Amino acid sequence: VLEHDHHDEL
Amino acid sequence: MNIFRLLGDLSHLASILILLQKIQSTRSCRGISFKTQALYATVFITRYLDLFYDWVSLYNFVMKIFFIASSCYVLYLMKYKYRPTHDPSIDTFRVEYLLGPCAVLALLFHYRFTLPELLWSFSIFLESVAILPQLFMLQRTGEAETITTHYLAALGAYRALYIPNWIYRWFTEDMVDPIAVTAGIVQTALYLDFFYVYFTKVLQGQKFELPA
Repeated sequence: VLEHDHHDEL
Repeated sequence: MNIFRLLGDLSHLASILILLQKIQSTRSCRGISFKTQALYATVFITRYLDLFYDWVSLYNFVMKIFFIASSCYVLYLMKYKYRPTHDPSIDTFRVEYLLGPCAVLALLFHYRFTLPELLWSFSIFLESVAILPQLFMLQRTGEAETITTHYLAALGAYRALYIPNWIYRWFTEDMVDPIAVTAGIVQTALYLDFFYVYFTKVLQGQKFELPA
């Protein structure tokens, strides 16, 4: 499951 | 990082360089929607606020700076340097019809109820429809300079390449970002019509012209 602490995609 | 995302980002980079090349070489922003460009600047500024407090990588940092700077530079070129070549009377899409619903969607769908996360969601939804004023303008004029179509094709390719990237990440990292994926699929679908004409006409050496 995604950890949405930061968004690594542009 | 995987090959699809890298190629997607490079395609995005290329699209901006093509756009700048088009403006500089023709000394004109004819055929380019100011509204779409202003929406992209809004997208980058609202999405990349994390520049100030979140370090991902040098690649990520440099790209974010480039996208913000280049989109603001394009706005400057259109608004000041080449202002006389921009015809607002054909750039008539009502952007408030995009901004309002995107703000509502961001309030409904987000990962956290914080200002940066709400703005991130807003930017994702806004990016998915930011091309509409440009496509609307294309539809109205019914034709486009070849270099402008290359710009749009590179931009569409960037979006299309993000889809295999998400599939790849789903399998290899078990990572799914439902907001980005949904908006991304919508965004890519908007280009289908354009791609059809691009592949059947422009890449065959003909001018981009829509049937009357």
